[in-house]
Amino acid sequence: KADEATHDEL
Amino acid sequence: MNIFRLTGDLSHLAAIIILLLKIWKTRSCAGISGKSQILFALVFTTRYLDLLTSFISLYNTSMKFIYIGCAYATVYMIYAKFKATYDGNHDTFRVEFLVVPIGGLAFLVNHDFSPLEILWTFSIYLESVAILPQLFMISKTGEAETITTHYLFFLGLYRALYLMNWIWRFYFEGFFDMIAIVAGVVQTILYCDFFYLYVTKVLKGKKLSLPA
Repeated sequence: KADEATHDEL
Repeated sequence: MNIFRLTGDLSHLAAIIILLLKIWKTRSCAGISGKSQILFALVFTTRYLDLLTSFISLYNTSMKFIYIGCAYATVYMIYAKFKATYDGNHDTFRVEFLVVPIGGLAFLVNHDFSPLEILWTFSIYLESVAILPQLFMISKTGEAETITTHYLFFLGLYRALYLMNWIWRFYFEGFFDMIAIVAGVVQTILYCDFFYLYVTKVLKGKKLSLPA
């Protein structure tokens, strides 16, 4: 869940 | 970061720069769909609002500013500076038929029902179909300038490289984002017809002309 929330891709 | 995502971003940047230079150098936006460029500006605006809330890296932040800046500069050149060369008669795709359903879908299918996340989801869905007005315009005019085909090639290639990036990240990081992947697959599939024409015609030095 967490990694989806912060989108690190452009 | 992996090689697929880096080359994907560079391919995307190349596409954006190629289009900007084409319009600026030729002082003409003939054959370019202003509607698609408005959709791309909307895609970047709704996706990169997190510039105000989170910092990921200098690369991430600077690329977002470059994308947003170039997108608005392109829209400005099409609808203001070189407005006389804008071919509105062939740029007639009904974008409201894209934006409204996608807006609804973003509310229904998302990872988190928060404003930023819904806007991000809207942006992902919208990007997958944002090129349709441009492809529609080419099918109406029956041809495209060679420089425009290079723009479309790099633009289509970028998301295809992102698909490989997501395979890489799933295998090595166990990371995957189903919304981005499904939209990315749809987006890349929409370019397949163009890729075929690009490889069989443009790369052989011919002009890209559709059977009118």
